[in-house]
Amino acid sequence: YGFTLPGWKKTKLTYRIVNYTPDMSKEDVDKAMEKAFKVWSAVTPLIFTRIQKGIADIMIAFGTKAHGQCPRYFDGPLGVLAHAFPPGNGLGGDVHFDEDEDWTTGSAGFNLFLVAAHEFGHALGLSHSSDQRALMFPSYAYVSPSEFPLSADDISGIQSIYGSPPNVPDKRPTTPTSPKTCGSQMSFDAITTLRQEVIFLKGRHLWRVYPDNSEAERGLISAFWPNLPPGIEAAYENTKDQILLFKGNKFWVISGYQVLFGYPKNINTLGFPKGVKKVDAAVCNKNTGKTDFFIGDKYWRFDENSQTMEKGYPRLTVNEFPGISQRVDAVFQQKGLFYFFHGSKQWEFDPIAKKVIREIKSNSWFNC
Amino acid sequence: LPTHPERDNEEDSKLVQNYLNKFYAVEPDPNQLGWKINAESTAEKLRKMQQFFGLKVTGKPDNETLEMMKKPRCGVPDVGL
Repeated sequence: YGFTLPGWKKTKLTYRIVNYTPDMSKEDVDKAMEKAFKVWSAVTPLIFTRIQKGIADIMIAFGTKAHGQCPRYFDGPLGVLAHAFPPGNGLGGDVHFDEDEDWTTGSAGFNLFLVAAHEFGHALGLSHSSDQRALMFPSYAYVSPSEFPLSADDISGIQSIYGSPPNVPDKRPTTPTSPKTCGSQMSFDAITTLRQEVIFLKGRHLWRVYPDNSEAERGLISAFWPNLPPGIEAAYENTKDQILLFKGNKFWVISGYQVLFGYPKNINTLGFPKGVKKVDAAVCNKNTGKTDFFIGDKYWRFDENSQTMEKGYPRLTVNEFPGISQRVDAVFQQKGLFYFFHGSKQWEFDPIAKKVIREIKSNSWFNC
Repeated sequence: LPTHPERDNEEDSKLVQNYLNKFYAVEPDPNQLGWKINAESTAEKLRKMQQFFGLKVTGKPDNETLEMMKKPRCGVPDVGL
């Protein structure tokens, strides 16, 4: 990544959509822009507010060829799609889209959300990245909307200008006080891995922990997945880079950043009988491709390859997992070991040796 | 531009020149007076572009380079910010 310092000297930024492309409905344009800003606010302390009139920090407009006072020009269909200016006054921070392109919400033509997210990266101070997986790579590449468009390179770049989202409960009015992870009685509703991160869920709150350095980012479930309810009861990452979240007899599948279409579904579509009303915890063993669902003192086993519930279940949890004798609040796998949580304790468990290695406090993953 | 037997046609050289002028021609003025057009030769700019995109660095407008130049992209220069 590359960036031009100092970036904006404030975290609260305004944007204004000056005009619209006829290619899409106004609502779709608004949604694309808002979603594109959310990509960056999800990993920084930045907050974006839309204004309808006057001069905003980031003025967004569609134009063709030579347009307004802009020193750059567009070139008709294809070629240059859009451009933006680094933070500053006047043209600084402004974003222009070439109206000669075919702007869409999908994979046809050019996806406005993706191009906008790239250009907003420039408007925040990033320059192009030579990492071909990065959003800030110069050439356009369509990425499925269910994927989170930022690569590790993009996140490192933007966080080197603005830092990561605030760790301490911040002043944002919509954030109610969150439970203290370092409190002695800290328990969790559900925990799952997501690539290299571990995500802890409790009530409406969520913590993304990077195990290698115990650095944690706090946020609201609704900020990441707006249409998910608080109080998620179980969560796990499957073998297809997706997260499954459970509440009551419903579950959602999340891929990257997006709740997949058609969810929530009823948990009996996974093979649970009608009598099963909720799931306490779940974990997918990446080495075997089997997912264990813990309900009360029993567990069910699901084969991720065949997508079927295995015969001969449920079984007593304590028979397969000696030492895990209480109801499981949450469980996840890290470096092959399982971590079972109940109340303010957790048990590190070796699924091969089938024994508890140690008992530790539930908040050991945080920098307490 | 060094003559290249396969790539000797007018259109490709215009594409190359236009692309390099747009995305590899500007650099910060050391006296902090803004920007100035950099005097590097086309071959040097081509090498910089090929390096940036992870292509084979030849300094010549080979097929791989031309293909990359034809891809739709962002209008912000790759150098000079």
